Amino acid sequence: PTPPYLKWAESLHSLLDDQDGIHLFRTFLKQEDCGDMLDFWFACSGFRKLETSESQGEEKKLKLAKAIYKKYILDSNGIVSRQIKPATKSFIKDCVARLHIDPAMFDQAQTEIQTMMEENTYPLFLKSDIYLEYT
Amino acid sequence: IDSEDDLLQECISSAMPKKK
Repeated sequence: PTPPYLKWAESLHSLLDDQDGIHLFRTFLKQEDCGDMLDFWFACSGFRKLETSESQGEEKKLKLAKAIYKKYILDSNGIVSRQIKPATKSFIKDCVARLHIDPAMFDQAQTEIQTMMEENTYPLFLKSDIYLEYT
Repeated sequence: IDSEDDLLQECISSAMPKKK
């Protein structure tokens, strides 16, 4: 069978589908001062998956949407905020301000961060000492 | 503030793949 670390080199999704892969990628991103990108990516996925049916679901969603907005998008010097297009940021800000909470409200921002990782940090990770030493 | 962080952490963990 193919060892997991070889699968990690196939695509970003293969890497993010494996706990050890995520751990190593996070260590690398932290070194590069962009660990927040990965946390944001997972936070967006988690937000989309939140159940509406659970009690207080809507209140929890609103709280979470605000927390994600505050931590990753509001601070314009943050690594995530700097990678997201101004129009996308305005859209999210507007959703939060109008209390218009939609499961897909972070999708565009997540895509922008994912593209950034696919084109930039992920290829760098595959060439990094941290990955090569692991293999 | 703590509970906001907890909520965020819980959300991030929920999106991670489960241990195989």
